[in-house]
Amino acid sequence: KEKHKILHQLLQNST
Amino acid sequence: SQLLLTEPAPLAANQDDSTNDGSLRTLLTLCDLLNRELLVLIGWAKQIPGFSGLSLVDQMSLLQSGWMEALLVGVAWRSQGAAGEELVFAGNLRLDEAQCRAAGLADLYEALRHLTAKYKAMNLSPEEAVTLKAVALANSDADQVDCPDSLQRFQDGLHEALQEYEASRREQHRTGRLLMSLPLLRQTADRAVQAFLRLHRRRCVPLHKLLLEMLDAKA
Repeated sequence: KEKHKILHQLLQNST
Repeated sequence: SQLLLTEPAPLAANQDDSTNDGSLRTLLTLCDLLNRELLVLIGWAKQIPGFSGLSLVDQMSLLQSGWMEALLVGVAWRSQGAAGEELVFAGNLRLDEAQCRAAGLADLYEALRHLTAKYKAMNLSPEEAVTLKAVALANSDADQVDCPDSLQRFQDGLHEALQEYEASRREQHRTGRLLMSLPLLRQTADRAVQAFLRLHRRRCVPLHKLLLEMLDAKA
């Protein structure tokens, strides 16, 4: 997950 | 209906003018477009009915395995009506065979024209195109699935929507025909990913972080 942090962040953003 | 409503407006390419090398300019422009398309795709995925009911891990897995397939449905869709044999990556980024070849993307060109020709022959409707894009993501065969039941429900919902749509048009064979196009879509996306990984390994172009991260998941 650490390796894919941009995707992780984008999915967690509410919009 | 929800998929038609949430379909993002097409992006325009930002023409790179940092170099006089035409092929390099094409690649830089294309990679920038691809990176922005990815950002939009992730926002779009969250609006597909059922997607947000998946675990975060599964959402990531589906996007990591299916992003290129979903993006290529869009390219093939836009290229259907193109004059000649161009690939329409954006309204202002249309590449013909010679341009693709010069940029080292001859293989990608050939695969994408094949896919485009298939959809053109089928006379794909907008409803079918948006549903196929969502199905490609849902069906991306990610190797580790956290919650198979939720994923199954997600896939079934999309399948049902497609069946209902085709039934309303009295097209009993269309659903099957569309699903039978998925192997070619997978194959085309694999070739596209290989082409971009090759560009990256040869350090032909600097890739944006998100694109790199998504390619990395495929490497």
